[in-house]
Order: sequence, then C-alpha cells, then structure tokens
Amino acid sequence: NVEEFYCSMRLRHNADDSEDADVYVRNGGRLNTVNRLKLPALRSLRLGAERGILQPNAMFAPSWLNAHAVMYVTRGQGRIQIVQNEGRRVFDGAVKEGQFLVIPQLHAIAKQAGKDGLEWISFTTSDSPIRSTLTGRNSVLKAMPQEVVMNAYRINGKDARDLRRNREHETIILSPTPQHQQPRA
Amino acid sequence: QLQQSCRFDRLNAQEPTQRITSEGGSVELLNVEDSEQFQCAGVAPLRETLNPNALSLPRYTNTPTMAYVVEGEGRLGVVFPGCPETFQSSTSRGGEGQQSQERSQKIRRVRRGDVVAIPAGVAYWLYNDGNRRLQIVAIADTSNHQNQLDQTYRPFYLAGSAPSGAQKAAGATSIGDNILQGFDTDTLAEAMGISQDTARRIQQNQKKGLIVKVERGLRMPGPPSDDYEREREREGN
Repeated sequence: NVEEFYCSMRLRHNADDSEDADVYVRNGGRLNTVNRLKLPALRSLRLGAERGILQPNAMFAPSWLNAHAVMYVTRGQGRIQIVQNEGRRVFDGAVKEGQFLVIPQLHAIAKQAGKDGLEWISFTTSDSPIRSTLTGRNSVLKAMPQEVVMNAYRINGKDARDLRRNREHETIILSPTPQHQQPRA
Repeated sequence: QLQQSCRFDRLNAQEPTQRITSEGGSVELLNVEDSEQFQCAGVAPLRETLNPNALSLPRYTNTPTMAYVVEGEGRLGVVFPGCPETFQSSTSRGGEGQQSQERSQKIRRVRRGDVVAIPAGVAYWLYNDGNRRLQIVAIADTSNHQNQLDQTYRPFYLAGSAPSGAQKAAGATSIGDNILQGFDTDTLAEAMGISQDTARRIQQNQKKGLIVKVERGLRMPGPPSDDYEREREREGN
C-alpha cells in the first residue's frame, strides 16, 4: 500500500499557470500559491511555494506569513522591506534577478516592483502557508472595530476609517496609484 | 537537545520577574533564560493585567498562546485571516445557527474561568469593559511546531510601543516598537492609501506602552453580557 501510495503520488504542479492564480490584479500582477490542497504530496514534505509576479511599480502589500520563506528573484528588480518584532527594519534594499532572500516567519514584508516589474518564487516551510495583511480586503485592521483602531493609534474616526477602508477593494497585490507611478527601487 | 538533557530534579516555584507598566495596565514576564525548568518545558509564562477601560493593543506572536482569565471580564478580538470582519450577530439559537455564529464571530466575551487558545501569527487584542481589573495568565508555547523562530517569546505589536527602559527589563523577551514603525512612511502611506501625515501618526511611538486607557470607553458590537450568562447556564456542568 505504501508503494502504491508513493509510486502514484502526483509530484508536480505548475505555478506559472495564470488560470490557476489565487490572486490576479489587472496592472498589478498575480500570485500563485502551491499548497497541500493543490499538491497533496506537500503534506509529507511540510513545504509549500508562492509564485509572484508584480507589474512595474506595483506593490505587494505589507503582510506576514506563518512560516519561513526563501525567495528567489526570477526576473526584474524591486525594493523589499522586512520588519522584525521590535519594529526594526532588518532588510531594506533592492533585489534583482538571481538573488535569494530569507524572509523569517511572521516578519512583516513589503515589496515594490521596479520599472521592469518583479517576479519571484518563494519556498515556504509550511504546506499551508497563511498570510495576514495590513491592507486590502482581508486586512487585519479592517477586521478590527473602528474604535479599537482609533484608540490603538490615537487617531480620529475619519483617519481610522481611511486606514481600514481606503484599499478595501484590493488584494495583496496593489496596482500603482497615479501619484506613485515613479519607481523608488 | 535541551529537552533531552532536562532532568527536572530540582524544581522551584517562581513568579514573574519582569514587569512592563503601561498607562492602562501591565505585562509581567518570567525571564525563561534564567529558569531551566521553563526552558525544559518549552514554554514562557506571562501575566497581563488591564485596568477598567483599558485596551491591550493588537499584536500577534510567534507561539500559540493558552490563556486563563484569573479575574474580571472583557472582550477579546481575534483576527483570523480571510474571515468576515468584526462581529456578526445572529438571532438564531442552537443547532446550525449557533454553529455559524461561532464561526463568524470575531469579538468574544471572556470572563473569569475562561480558557482561551490563540494560534501563532493570528492578531488579537483585549479590552476590559468591566468595572474591575481584568487579569489573565498565559503560557506561550515556544517549543510548539507552529513556532519556527527561536525559543524566545516574540510579540509583534501592530500599535503602541514598550515604554522606555522596558526593553532592557524584559530580558530575553524582545518588545520594542510596533511593526508599522519599521516601514518607510512613504511605502506605508501608499500601501494603505492614506496621507503621509496619517501614516506618520500611526507609526509614532506614544511611549504609553502596550496597554492604553480608553477615555470614553469603546462602543462596539458584540455579545451582551446577559446573553453570555444565559449561554453559560444552558451549557451546565
């Protein structure tokens, strides 16, 4: 039975298929995740992957993952910021094709593509990586009551509403806003 | 390796050794680096006390946390990624209706005697809406497989910051500024679609600590106390 299980196990899943993308944003990019639901063999490996493509100047929203990730830039360049638990930026720099970068578990990360876009593959040390974001449709701030946000940051109701809602129709991938068309990477 | 070399042949009772005092309460920690028995058990104990109308600021941690409410009552908000936002009330009682209410509810009432489980990496906050202090004790399970960082308890605060001097006092546990502080202001403003001024304000360290006072109290949806009481009575023994 073990032989039958392993011999017939599916070991391949294409992460570049745009029709299989978990997130697709016009002018923003796409994100394909490969987890244990898409590739059951990953259950025994306890590993996963994320394939990301950002269009020029698009942004990957500040977020954190419940596992380590090792990112490899497959094309383009961009700027990445990684923040650890004490609020200290432990990486702030440009990345380009051919480079690896470790993103430790739960460390908050923001990515912004340069003028040629940014493409990467990340390997995660979890077969079901879960990402929490600080902005967008599933933002943790949006999921908190407005009064909690107001008091946590000592801001007024309007600012709290803006903070929670201004990007509520967007996802983890943010298309560039008109005032941010110029790359900073 | 450490756990294999543990013998537990000399045990002693201990109390928290460090205290971080904020305007709305305190967080007390035990420096696990100095305690072989807690290192061997792979847990970090902590105690948090909130004064009435105090809000313990949103954070997530690198470890699953198991807490017990020693005294008082309050509201607990746990933010699971992808779940519907904030509290969703349901008039259904029992059966399917009750189950769906439990799945979508993001603000839970907690009171003395409750045990609370919080997974690693999930943001949560606590608010004392009672008229007496709310105290919880908890262990952070640093040796749990959900923790892939080192064996140190690491809270990632989304707001506020530890008061000056707390970093040193916290010993092995590293608590500093909130994580938004670490991002470039311009990046944060763009990502959140807010002005630079607002972005700067939410990054500011008010140095009022990790638990803040809420002047006029929080008004928010949630299960009222009397419903909660009825629920407990129905559950029985």
